[in-house]
Amino acid sequence: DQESKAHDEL
Amino acid sequence: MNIFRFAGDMTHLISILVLLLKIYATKSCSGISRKTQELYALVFLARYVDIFTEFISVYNTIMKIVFIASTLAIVWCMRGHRVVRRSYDKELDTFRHYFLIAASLVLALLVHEKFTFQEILWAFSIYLEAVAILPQLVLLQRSGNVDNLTGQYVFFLGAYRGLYILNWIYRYFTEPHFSRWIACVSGLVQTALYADFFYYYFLSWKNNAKLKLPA
Repeated sequence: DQESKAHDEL
Repeated sequence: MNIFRFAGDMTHLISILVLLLKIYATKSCSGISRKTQELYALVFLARYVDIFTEFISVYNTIMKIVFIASTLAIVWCMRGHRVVRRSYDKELDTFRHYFLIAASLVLALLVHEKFTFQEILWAFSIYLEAVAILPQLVLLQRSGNVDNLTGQYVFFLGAYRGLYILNWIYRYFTEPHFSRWIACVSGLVQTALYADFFYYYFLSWKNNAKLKLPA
């Protein structure tokens, strides 16, 4: 899923 | 995105705007640590190298650009603006910030999610952000008096950290695979650094008195 591969926070 | 994260991002943005307002309105950066500002510039530049390779959302991309640009603008004002530069408390801003950079880099090389260039830069930026406020807190403690806008600046920065912790708690319970202990542990350390400041900020607010930090 997207959550685990990307750092989605700033 | 949950309400805590959004509120956290907004207080982060407000803190930077308050600082820009202070510098612009008073043409002075007294009470502001240039070292902390340079560390934040380094934090954003290191963390957002993914801006061209990783697309999360329009919101994320815009915020990244705003954070990099506003922090660089602050550093530029403190270094390059003729009038502002004169008000810089150079003799109070003596924290050895290179030490923080070196320690964060070593830690990032040892503790990271993946051994890639971007991931190590990301971990480095997380560790450095956790301690980047230290020169600012030391400067405030040394000068004793904290002017209103500088107080608000640190208050909003601390609020941002507190809201991010609520955001992680929320995500932990609502997302099935939420685990990011590097960011969470660093975030807890970072927020703890504000505890002392918040205590005195609260006292001054309660007593309706000017914010003063004990020597």
